Amino acid sequence: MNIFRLAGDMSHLLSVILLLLKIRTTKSCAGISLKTQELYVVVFLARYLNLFTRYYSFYNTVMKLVFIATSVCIVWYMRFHKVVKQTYNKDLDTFRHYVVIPPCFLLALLVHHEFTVMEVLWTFSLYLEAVAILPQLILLQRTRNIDNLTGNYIFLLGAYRALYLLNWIYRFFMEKAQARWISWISGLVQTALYADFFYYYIKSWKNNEKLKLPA
Amino acid sequence: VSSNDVKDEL
Repeated sequence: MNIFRLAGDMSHLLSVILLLLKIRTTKSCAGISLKTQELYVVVFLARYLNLFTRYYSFYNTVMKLVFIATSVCIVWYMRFHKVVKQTYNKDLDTFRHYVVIPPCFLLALLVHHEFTVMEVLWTFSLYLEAVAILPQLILLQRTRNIDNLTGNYIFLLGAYRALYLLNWIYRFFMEKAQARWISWISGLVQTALYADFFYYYIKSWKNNEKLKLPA
Repeated sequence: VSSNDVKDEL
């Protein structure tokens, strides 16, 4: 463990907490993409299947369970909660998210470190996570008013893999870790997709004005 | 657990 990965995990955890806070206190999921949330459920289920095959640490196990549980919980709120589901921007959240799953899986079958079920699933989860934010970013562009909780949630979610990039650099030099191109490039793509968002988020923060993404 | 294995990450 290093400070970058710890900060990344905390940023990720905090983003989930903020999202749940928004949904539970305002009883609204306006501006949140259900498609992105569902893709994240698939990401976590595919990546954390190793809960059954390998134990790393108490922290590792707890965090995996927390991410799986919270991601399912969020999807449940948006799909089935009597009040929350009515605030879902169904007409704006139009990304055909199922479409990205087969190509990511196919890529994992072709490009991986090792051809085993667990490894391919892990690899698939990295490729899928790299693009999972797309529905949310598109919805954001169509949303008139981006509330603070939503903006902060997305910022923290984007920051987490950015911090992981620093973690990988650290591990490569300090721990003499092997080159893990698949993780690095997936993480880079994932973070790069936030570039636009980061720019407008920081700009709105500096100018103390409402966050707005140009169409 | 080898520190070379990034599978210990989330």
